[in-house]
Amino acid sequence: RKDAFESAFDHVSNAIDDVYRELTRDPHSTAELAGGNASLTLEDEDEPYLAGIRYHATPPTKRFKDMEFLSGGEKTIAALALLFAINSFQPSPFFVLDEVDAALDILNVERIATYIRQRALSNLQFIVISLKNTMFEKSQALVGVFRQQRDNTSRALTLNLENYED
Amino acid sequence: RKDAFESAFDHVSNAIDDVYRELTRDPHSTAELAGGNASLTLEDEDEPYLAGIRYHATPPTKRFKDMEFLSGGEKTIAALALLFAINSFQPSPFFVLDEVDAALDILNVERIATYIRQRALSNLQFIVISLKNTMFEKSQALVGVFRQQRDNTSRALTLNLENYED
Amino acid sequence: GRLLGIELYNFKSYKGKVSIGFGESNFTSVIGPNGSGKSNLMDAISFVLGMKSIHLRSHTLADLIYRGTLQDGDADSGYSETHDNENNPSSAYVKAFYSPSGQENDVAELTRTITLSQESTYKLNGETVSHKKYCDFLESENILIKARNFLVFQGDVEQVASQKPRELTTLFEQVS
Amino acid sequence: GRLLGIELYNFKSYKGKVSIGFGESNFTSVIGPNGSGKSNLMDAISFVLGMKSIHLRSHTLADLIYRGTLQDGDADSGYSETHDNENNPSSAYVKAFYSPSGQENDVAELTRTITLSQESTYKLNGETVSHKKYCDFLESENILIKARNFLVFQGDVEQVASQKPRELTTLFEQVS
Ligand SMILES: Nc1ncnc2c1ncn2[C@@H]1O[C@H](COP(=O)(O)OP(=O)(O)OP(=O)(O)O)[C@@H](O)[C@H]1O
Ligand SMILES: Nc1ncnc2c1ncn2[C@@H]1O[C@H](COP(=O)(O)OP(=O)(O)OP(=O)(O)O)[C@@H](O)[C@H]1O
Ligand SMILES: [Mg+2]
Ligand SMILES: [Mg+2]
Repeated sequence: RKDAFESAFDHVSNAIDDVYRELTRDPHSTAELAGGNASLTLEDEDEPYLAGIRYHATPPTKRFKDMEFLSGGEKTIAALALLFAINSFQPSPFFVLDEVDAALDILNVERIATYIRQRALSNLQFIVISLKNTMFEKSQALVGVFRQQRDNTSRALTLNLENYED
Repeated sequence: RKDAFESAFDHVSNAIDDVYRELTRDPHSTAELAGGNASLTLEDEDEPYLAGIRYHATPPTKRFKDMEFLSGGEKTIAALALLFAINSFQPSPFFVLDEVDAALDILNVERIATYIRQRALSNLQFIVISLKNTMFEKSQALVGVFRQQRDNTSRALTLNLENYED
Repeated sequence: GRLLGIELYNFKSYKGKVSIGFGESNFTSVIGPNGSGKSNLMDAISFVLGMKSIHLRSHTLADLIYRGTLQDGDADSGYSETHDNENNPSSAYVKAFYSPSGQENDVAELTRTITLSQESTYKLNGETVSHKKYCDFLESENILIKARNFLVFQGDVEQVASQKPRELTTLFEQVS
Repeated sequence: GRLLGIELYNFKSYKGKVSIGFGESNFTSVIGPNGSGKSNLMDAISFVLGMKSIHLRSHTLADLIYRGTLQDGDADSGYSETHDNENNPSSAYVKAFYSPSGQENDVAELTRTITLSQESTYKLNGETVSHKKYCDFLESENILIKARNFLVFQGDVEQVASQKPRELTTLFEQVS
């Protein structure tokens, strides 16, 4: 049990900083050190599965690392980084994300959309529900959902965006 | 105690349907019956302050009235209607709302922004934090908040939009 | 692997049969107005993957079946409960078309049916199987429905970061 | 009445003195990128109106004082706690300029100061008063800080509608 836990923890713990950095750096800069920092620490080294795991994240240029000091948008970015890092241990074939961009400003939505698009090109599937065009205009297909009043039902139509790319 | 409670309850209970209808009707239609319905019911008529108050809201053209059947955006609209109705009993001089439009689509943001603007013209003050231009482009003034990296501090600038109106 | 598409029958706000294909897109966005049925699609995917109803928004499995006419709990509270017509069906299902290799010719069909008696029936490629066998298949594809580490429901994302250290440990245990 | 403006001194992410005026605008939007300090402004308004710290995001009142250099709990956890310099001030305040009539010539100045010892001091028009007298003045202006029926914090709006019936009753009791 400890081995299974530790192999999962080590993998995620090694991945988290890179993922968080990728989600927080300036999309137009390619500076090596741009971006924030994130880390996972075990509360109990000897029997880690009996105690907690602490997650700390520090956005670029900021000083605090506890979650309680992060703003709504900063917390969302930190949460997505952790989610993606955890998933990278035993990657699921697809993700379903419902309005995860609700608290994000336009630059942060762009970062997440770019990250998802890159992962999508390397064969990880994402189904993302969003109200923000900065998110959905980067996708490869759209599923448009609408209410058909006459029959009192929802309906959906798929549109392949790749057919319209410039 | 019962009198104070009942006068508050009666006032809000009478106001809620009109407020909810105003927040749910088509902004471009002036149909009398457009919009949804909302209501408050007392669980205990004799000693109401000892039991609960049920809030029901049904969006336009929908059938269910329990909160659990409403979508994220529908629940937000219902919540704002209740908030405004409750406040109308002993109106506070101002409101402060932080990203209440996070779950709203563009039409619903427009409805809320229009409602706020109308209330603002009749002397109720609103301070609204928002990431959505459909909301803030309807305001009379903007407070732009930004981070000044060099001094590691937040800064704010007020811009009076009325000076730029067409 | 990838999810090629899903088929809904009387599931939540979707009356009758609705098919949604994802084609070859690995980045599909679901868009539409408030209340149109987007989150219900996510509920459909979670449902067909065997998720327990407490994690879905509805309190009982019966709430997942499409309801068209007025019933108890509705705006006009008339007990007009006539079932087995198209407005008040007595059963619903969601079918998922999943390809372990990602190729369109290698498809596993996963079906979960629910009836008003709140019984769930699971079918793998047309053959009825136990909940355990169904979940074993998913687990072999790294679809860990208990850990839910690939699903983020509406309003839940921030809590992934602000959960208590013990809860994070539980999640790690479920994925390891 | 209306809030004419607020003045912050070393409050949360605002180092030094910052003044924000609302002019004659009854609909003011606060905009800016994630993490810039918008919600901190709402915290400032809630703070100066006498709100208890458990309802603000910070767990202790001391967390409301601007912290510029690295301290315990920060990314480089060095105990370099030198206080009373501009980077690590030992006190902070928020001042609200409130006009009961809405006219700019009729202004009440409400100040709440906090020090590292976590004591709050209240001043009404420059004169130190008790927390009770401060709240009485606000209550006479229909600013009911206990009911909080005019403040919606980030992420809280949906819960106004989905709160339990008993919680709604409590809110009605507080406004009546
Ligand atoms: N069993 C059911 N039968 C019919 N309609 C249902 C059923 N269950 C839920 N609904 C309807 O589905 C709608 C909610 O859909 P959903 O939550 O998917 O919306 P959404 O597109 O995610 O909206 P938002 O953008 O606001 O989150 C509600 O209006 C509700 O009345
Ligand atoms: N005592 C303090 N000293 C210095 N900085 C602080 C202090 N308390 C909080 N902060 C900083 O304030 C920032 C959060 O600001 P705030 O929550 O107001 O952002 P926001 O503009 O509302 O962002 P969002 O749009 O993401 O909600 C954090 O980066 C945090 O580090
Ligand atoms: Mg939704
Ligand atoms: Mg904020």
